[in-house]
Amino acid sequence: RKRHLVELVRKSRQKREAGEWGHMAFSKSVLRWRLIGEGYSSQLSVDDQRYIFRLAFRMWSEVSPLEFVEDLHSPLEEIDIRLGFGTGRHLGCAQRFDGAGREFAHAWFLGDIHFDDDEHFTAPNTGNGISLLKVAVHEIGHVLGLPHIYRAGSIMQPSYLPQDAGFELNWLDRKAIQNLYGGCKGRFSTVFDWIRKEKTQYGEVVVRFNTYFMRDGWYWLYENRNNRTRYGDPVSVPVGWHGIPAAGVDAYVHVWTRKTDAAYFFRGTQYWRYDSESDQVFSRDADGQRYPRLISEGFPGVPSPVDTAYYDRRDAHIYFFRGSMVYRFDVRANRLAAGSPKKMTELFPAVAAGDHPVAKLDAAYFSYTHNALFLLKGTSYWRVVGSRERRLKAWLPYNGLLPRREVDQQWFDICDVHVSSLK
Amino acid sequence: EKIFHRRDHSDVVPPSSRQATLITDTDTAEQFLFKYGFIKAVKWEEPPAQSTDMLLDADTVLEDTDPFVQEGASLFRSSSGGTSQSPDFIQALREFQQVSGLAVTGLFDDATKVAMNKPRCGVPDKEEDLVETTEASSTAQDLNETSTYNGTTPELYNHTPKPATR
Repeated sequence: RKRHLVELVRKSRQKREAGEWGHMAFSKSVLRWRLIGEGYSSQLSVDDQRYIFRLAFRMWSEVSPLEFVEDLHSPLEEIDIRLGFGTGRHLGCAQRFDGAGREFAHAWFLGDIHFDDDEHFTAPNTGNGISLLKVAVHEIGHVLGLPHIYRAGSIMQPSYLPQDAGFELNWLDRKAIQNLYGGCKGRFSTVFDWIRKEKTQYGEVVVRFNTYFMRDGWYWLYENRNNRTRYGDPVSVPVGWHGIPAAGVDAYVHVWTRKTDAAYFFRGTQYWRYDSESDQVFSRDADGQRYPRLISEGFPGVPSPVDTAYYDRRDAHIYFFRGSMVYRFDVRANRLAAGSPKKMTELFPAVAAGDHPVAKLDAAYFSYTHNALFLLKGTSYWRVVGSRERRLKAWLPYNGLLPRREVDQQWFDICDVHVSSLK
Repeated sequence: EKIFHRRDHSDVVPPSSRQATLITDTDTAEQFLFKYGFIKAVKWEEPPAQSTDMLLDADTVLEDTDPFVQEGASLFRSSSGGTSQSPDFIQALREFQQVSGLAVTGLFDDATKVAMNKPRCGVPDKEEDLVETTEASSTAQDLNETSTYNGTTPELYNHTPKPATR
């Protein structure tokens, strides 16, 4: 019963189309869509209609490897998904609309979407009428290959449920579409937990964190408690991180000791210090240092650019990774530690022989959620053996790397969207 | 405000002739069940692309040539001999009630009537090669669970330090 959905979909897809991913519907990952000229609604402005459809496509893109781009210029036969409004007999469609009430739209597998313009479609959050956004997300689900799903909360239920504020694709819909197109995979530029100090209403200082994944010029906030990214992410870096390079960073390091609390971003030969309180980079910090600074100045002996880096609170050292080497930097003494650099395979030995990233890491991420250090490369990660595990199994090496796992099996739905929807 | 083009707004509210016919009796209920595949799975495929001049004709409402209305009624009548309480009908009704979360009575009761008249998607619930509806167990949700958090710094929650797009 547990695999019912997988069986169901795989069985039917095999009959129709078997792309390279097995039971995939569209065989390409960037799909073009267009609201066709003779199918504009008479109820909303064309801009509103296009905005709502752009958002609807983006919502599916945020939970699947598919990307959608509105294409107003290519010949119609090159458009994968065509949307239009009509009443009664419409747009050469075999199925006639029934007027106001009951059937409000339909869609054809790998094909078009038609909306009944006799219905009272409204923009999101207007509270009355039929939410065009909700209907569009549902019909796009059909075009992508999803059937009706009767589960409570699923956007693929056949009957319309009045719009509660800000609906989102729930876990079941995500798994259903990922069953057809696979999960979201990709390399990250860096991953980090951003720590902030806050004052409660009683004036107590509490320390909290959020987890961020960065990939080139965009980032996701990952909600560990919900096992998914924040609704609406990714967002472009300049929007949320003021002053760091828009194209993204190589590493994020948070030096956190009794006397020091400093966050740094590294990219190329330079680094920036981030002011977590005012949420922007320092142009000049309390010590009078101007940023950006050369890495060679701030961290003598450390080469640049680096692949990634992290701060280890156990020994108060920053570990800079570059190629197959690791440079341990003693923050207190402000110099490289004796014996640095060493080979990554030496400092972080593989627990399972041969199962090691060896060189060119993407990210070294200490997670407060898991209380563990992860080394990420490509679509895989290796977790570093923790002290508790070593107490139980003394034979495990210090900083040993446990066998690799896939990033998308640990952190879910970190999906790209088309660059045009990042604007 | 709904866009209107006539001074008296008469084009805002569709004329009564363009109101969907409501499901009021077992006959219309049978057509509903037939249309959405509960009596016989529907072959739901996009029609071949038509020429634009055909598109121009789209405004002409061709009542008597609607394949679904004609075929459904005739097909059904031949199979059930005109009586609306055939086993097929009752079975289809029961299935519709079950997937709609209603009491499975096999009777065309008020709750079923209300459910059938709700605004809904026109894609059939049962397509020819998707014979079964999709049911997924919630236990699979466990797949997503990660180990519980045991560190010292609580996760900042319900706090959006970075602006979200929605």
